[in-house]
Amino acid sequence: GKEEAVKDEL
Amino acid sequence: MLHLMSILLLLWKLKKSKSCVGISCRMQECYAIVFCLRYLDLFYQFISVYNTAMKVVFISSTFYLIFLMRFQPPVSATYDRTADSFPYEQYLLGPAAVLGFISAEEWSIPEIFWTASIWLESVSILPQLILLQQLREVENLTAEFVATMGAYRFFYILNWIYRYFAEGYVNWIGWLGGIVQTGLYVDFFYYYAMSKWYGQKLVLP
Repeated sequence: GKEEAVKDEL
Repeated sequence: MLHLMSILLLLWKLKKSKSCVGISCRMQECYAIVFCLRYLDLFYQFISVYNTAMKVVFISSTFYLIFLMRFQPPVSATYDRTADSFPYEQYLLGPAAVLGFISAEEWSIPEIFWTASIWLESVSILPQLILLQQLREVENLTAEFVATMGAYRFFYILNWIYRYFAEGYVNWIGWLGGIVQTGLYVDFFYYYAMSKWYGQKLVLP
């Protein structure tokens, strides 16, 4: 879900 | 990987030539701020070993580069603080902080810091580009360093297109920042590509 978007980029 | 390569290229250049002529320490300082704002999640979120390792390497190598240029002879003796004088504190930090505050998806500290870091990263190359425009002639290793430093964001754009279609991934702020960041390089890339094509030294107009 969007609300739990993990920032997995550097 | 391109981002990592650009850092390694710069470290290698400083060690090999023992000189940082043509390199903007102020750009590295901008990146140090970017990394500190963005990688706060090291303290409360684990994504992967790769992700953590890269964050630690980016932060530590950038601080090491600043240390080398500002304080560690013989490299620091060649640092020209008059030429490298772009006032990012006024022109970049303030606007990035304001934009970070306005455009953050939610008003939490990590979210505002993350958003500000995206905007700051998008313009962090400016001190370096402006320094090179004053000097005009660009050494080979410096040219490779700046080119890889720009190319990594372009490859993010390709990955974002892939992720949008493959996973429905959406990251508006990252996309906009990435487009601005890549756009700032277009001019440099043109002269870089021409110099490579004709096998000549890179000279900026």
